[in-house]
Amino acid sequence: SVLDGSELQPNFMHRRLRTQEKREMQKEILSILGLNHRPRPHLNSGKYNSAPLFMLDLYNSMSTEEKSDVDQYRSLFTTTRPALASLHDAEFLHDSDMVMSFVNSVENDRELSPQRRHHKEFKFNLSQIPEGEAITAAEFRIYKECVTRTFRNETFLLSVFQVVWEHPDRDADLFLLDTRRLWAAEEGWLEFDITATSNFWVMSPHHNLGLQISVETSSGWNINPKEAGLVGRDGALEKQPFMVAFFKVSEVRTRTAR
Amino acid sequence: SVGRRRQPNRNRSNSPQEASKGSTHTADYNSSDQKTACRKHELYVSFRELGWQDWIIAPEGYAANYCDGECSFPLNAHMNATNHAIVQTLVHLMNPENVPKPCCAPTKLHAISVLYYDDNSNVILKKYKNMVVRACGCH
Repeated sequence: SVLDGSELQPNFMHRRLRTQEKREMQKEILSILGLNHRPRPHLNSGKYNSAPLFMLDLYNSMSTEEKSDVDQYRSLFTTTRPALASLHDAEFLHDSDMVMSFVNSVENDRELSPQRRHHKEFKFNLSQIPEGEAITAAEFRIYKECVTRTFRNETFLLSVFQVVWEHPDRDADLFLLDTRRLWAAEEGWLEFDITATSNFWVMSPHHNLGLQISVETSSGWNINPKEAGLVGRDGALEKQPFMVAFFKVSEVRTRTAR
Repeated sequence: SVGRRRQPNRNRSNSPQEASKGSTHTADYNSSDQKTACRKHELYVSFRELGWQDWIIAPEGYAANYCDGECSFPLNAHMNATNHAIVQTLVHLMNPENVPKPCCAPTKLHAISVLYYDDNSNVILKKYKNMVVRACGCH
């Protein structure tokens, strides 16, 4: 599986690897990549989801401008890619050793209390972050479409909460992370800084109870986020909400001899 | 055995500089010949050939390359030889049985970025340092 280049030397031994050798070779290359087994992702429609597309954007910008300075990223992002990855991402990327996107793992909306019936939940599995990586920045990203019908000239207040504690008999305790005023006609990705929350989740995984969002109209009515144009799980794949985290290696690791 | 292996190339050592060296010992070390000298060779690691396209999104593979060749006297023919490699060569000349020649190894390594899925279908973009040999030299 490891192919020699165009130049074949006369004294170079060429032979096909035996199955066992091929397996060993694969193991060695996985080890170089810092993995102890070959990942087995479950990708039904996941390939065209917003998170992989966002990451592919970052990858392409990285390989085009390999090891260049932030200014070059800046021009690249402002001229060719205004949609998915932002200027902030370019700057984070420049200082990162690793970037990881997380898909929303909530599959069905839970029955929340009447007061919170319009709240939407999001959960992200942070359990597979490689050891020795420290989060330097993290964002929750949700797409907003233009609202043209019911709330045409309305403004909305979008609130993002961290779920702090869940109770069996009453609503969960929430911690307000951020609020944003939105125009009905606004369209594009909304980014929320969740760096502190993500670090907390990594340090104590049992406290990772996810995020909730709520939307209020200017007159104080709670509405379904979908009515305000916020894309949820039933929306287009390339507009699905997701989380992205930027990492820096916190410790020098040496591979152990096997 | 090194001398015997290079016999076909001996015809090429007709330059006045090499002809004047005379001794068979010197001829053994005179391997500035481009075919055996330490240099970079192409080697492509193909993730596609490994059947990993289902989890590695990009790249399809990477040109890892490797270094191979001899680091023999005179080392100034090797542009990337370290200063100490020259000393190592001289000591090897004096005591060839016990002291090895300098090694042909990478002098310039570059990073690559790999984009892949984990088991939870999350996507990871990771920079891996020292993955691609850009230049080789004698150490």
